Amino acid sequence: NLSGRLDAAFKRLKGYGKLSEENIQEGLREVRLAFLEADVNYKVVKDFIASVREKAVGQEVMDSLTPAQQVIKIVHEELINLLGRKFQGLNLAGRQPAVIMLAGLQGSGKTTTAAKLARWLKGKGRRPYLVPADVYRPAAIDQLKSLGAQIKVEVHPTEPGASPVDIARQAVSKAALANLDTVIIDTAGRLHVDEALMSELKDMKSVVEPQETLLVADAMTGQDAVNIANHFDKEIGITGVVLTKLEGDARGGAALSIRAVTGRPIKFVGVGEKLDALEPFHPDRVANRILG
Amino acid sequence: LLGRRTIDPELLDELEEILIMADMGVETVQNIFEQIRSDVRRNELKDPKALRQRLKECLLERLSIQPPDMDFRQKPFVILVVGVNGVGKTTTIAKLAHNLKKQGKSVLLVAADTFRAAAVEQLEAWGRRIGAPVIKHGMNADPSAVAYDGMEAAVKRNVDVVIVDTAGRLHTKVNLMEELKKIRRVLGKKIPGAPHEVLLILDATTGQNAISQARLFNEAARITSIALTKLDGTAKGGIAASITSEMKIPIRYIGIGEGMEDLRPFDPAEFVEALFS
Ligand SMILES: Nc1nc2c(ncn2[C@@H]2O[C@H](COP(=O)(O)OP(=O)(O)OP(=O)(O)O)[C@@H](O)[C@H]2O)c(=O)[nH]1
Ligand SMILES: Nc1nc2c(ncn2[C@@H]2O[C@H](COP(=O)(O)OP(=O)(O)OP(=O)(O)O)[C@@H](O)[C@H]2O)c(=O)[nH]1
Ligand SMILES: [Mg+2]
Ligand SMILES: [Mg+2]
Repeated sequence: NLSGRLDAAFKRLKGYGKLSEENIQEGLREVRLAFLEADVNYKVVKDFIASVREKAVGQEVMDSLTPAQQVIKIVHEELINLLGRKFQGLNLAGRQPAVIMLAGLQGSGKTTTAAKLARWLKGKGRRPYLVPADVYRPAAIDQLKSLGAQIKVEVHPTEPGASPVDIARQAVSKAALANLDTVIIDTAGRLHVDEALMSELKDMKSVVEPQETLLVADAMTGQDAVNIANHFDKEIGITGVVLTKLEGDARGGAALSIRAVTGRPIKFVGVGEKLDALEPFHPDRVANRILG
Repeated sequence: LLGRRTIDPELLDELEEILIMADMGVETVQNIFEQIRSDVRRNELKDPKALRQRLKECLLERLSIQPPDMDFRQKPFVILVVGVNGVGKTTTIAKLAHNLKKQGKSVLLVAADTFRAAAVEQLEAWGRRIGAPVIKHGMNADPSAVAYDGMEAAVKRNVDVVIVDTAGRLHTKVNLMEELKKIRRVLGKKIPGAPHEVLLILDATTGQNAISQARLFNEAARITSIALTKLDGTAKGGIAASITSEMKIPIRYIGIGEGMEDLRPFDPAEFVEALFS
């Protein structure tokens, strides 16, 4: 693991008083390798190492720590700062019913996350309304209806073949009439480079004006995480991220990449297939996995 | 890159960056560049063009594992499809079934994902579109029981090919991998030699975790080939190189879209070209 590798890199450092450009060179190289193995984007790693180097050089080596431990401490601190220290909850203030729109690539976990969020919000005393706005994928509407039934949350009666933007608009009106206060819109998976579908999402957003537009991203995503997040943020505008399938052994470097390139907070993580498997984001968990 | 006239450290760094950003993984890239750098030191590469050519050869070497043709004289030919959640198993099955039907084969689908909401409905919808019947039980049924019924139906109906869809599962979940082992055993009980093909579905946007997926699925189910999906996105799928070179498992297909026609045979040369485009 990284601390073991850093110990080896710093074996020659015993007896030096300060961390210097030269003596941390090899240590930073180990950090870079660990981060790339953890799927952090190449360019994000470059920037991260540069900022760690800046913070580390000139530091006195503390008596209580080995140089390796000291560098890890700086790296860990920088990682936590970047990932976001405080849990940033959902912003549901403003016009009611509040609207949450979920977006992301095919298979990332949007439909499941929509139901998880509905269950979470119900537990917090809100009255959610699930909206199936994916009219493309076979049985997508059935999928959300089935999940809604499991948690006794009302699901909008989407007709196959309707337009996603119309569905969203009608659902918000229906929720208002039924005195439901939080509309959660599940959208079809789409490629960030599919202009027509990205444009559809933009239209939907301008019609329903969601308080939250959450990018649902798979924790095992590799280098392309930067590209994906960048496109969704630049073209649609996201307010936060849900990172799914985090209970596996994926190192989750995508979390750092997405955060670094968009600046948006990771709000929740999916940690299982069942509907209770949603947790507020805590940087420690992801930081430790990336460090390996 | 082609504008450079000499091989210098910057060029090597740039090429390394391209491969790492393609998800090829640090270890695989380092191994390839060890070869490249020694060729450079021995003056075997005259210019950037030769270097790039040599690099492509190294990659082709790793990717060119030719899968044997599926032997359809085995009747029914049984294909078991596995992989983690959301990678495209069900959709790839629909594409594959459609392809086989176009070749004049009769195909039966088995809905052995009894866990996920509307998984059976999804496969049934595809079955209607492509004209393949679907064997199913109710939700939360034992997937092995559905698999067994699927084998019985395949024999009874004298179909050419039967494709078994399974639930997405993380390779780290021991109980789910045990369930998969059981499904595999049950197929073989009813039809000796089944499954004749165990197809692992990998998502091209996945990073290094794909290696862990391939290893553990192989341990549990003995993977015979791989389909790499979602290559119509911007991810390059470089994990393919690490997996084929380390585990010697061939890639049969690539998925390039969500429609039933969006399946192609894997072409290593095309794949290598795309890495640098
Ligand atoms: N292990 C695990 N699986 C998850 C998690 N979240 C979702 N899944 C699974 O991932 C798969 C895909 O989930 P969906 O909710 O259908 O994904 P989606 O983004 O709606 O897919 P499309 O609509 O096709 O784009 C399903 O098998 C889910 O059960 C999670 O946190 N952990
Ligand atoms: N763009 C693109 N999307 C794909 C491809 N293959 C599958 N998909 C999409 O990925 C999503 C998930 O596909 P599924 O077939 O449901 O995946 P799965 O592995 O069966 O999912 P689970 O059963 O929930 O584990 C769907 O939206 C598919 O349309 C592909 O090659 N390209
Ligand atoms: Mg969905
Ligand atoms: Mg499926």
